Amino acid sequence: HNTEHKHDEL
Amino acid sequence: MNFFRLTADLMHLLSIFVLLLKIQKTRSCSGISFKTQLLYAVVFVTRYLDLLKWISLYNTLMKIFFIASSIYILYLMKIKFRATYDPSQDTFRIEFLLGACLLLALVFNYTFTFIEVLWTFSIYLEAVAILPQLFMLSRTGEAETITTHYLFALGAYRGLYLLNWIWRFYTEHHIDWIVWVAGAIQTALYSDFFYIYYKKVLHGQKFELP
Repeated sequence: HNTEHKHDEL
Repeated sequence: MNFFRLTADLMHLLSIFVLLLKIQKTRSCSGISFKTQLLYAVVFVTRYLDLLKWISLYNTLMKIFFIASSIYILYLMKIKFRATYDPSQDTFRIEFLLGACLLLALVFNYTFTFIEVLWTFSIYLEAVAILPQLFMLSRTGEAETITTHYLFALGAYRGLYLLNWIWRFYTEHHIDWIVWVAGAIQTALYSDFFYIYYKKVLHGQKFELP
């Protein structure tokens, strides 16, 4: 699980 | 992007247009909780601090729309149609929601940075932002039909996101605990409303609490 969380949802 | 997420986002857009239509058409914001609308504006502003970070044109345009429309609604309620807003009906204490969400965001987050904590705060706050509106509804015991359509679209948007997360888990192994837990709680808050909306409004009756 990546710590650099990508927030691609709105 | 998948079907559920796109439909969810479109429902979210629709809910805002229905709310704007209600206010403009009746020239009144009666029955709408200013506190809930204020919380949504806080949600969008704190979540989209990454506005300049490019994900897609869709993503950027939607973010701009959500921030701008939420602030515009505050303007309509607080300035343009101020006389139609009755604060004595809108008595939910949002200080507790803001405080609890901030505390939770400080403790349960993915990364302890300013932007991440505020993003997490916005996720938690969105989950409970509808409470002043639902509280107002339960106090008055009835609602204009168009207001219930607004609430239905807003609830449906969240429900569809649950399906989107299930879809993304199986197709992309996408995991996002914070969003999942908050989203499940948020959707659950609508369950009573959905039930009455289905029983009454969809059968042509006025929305009234039993």
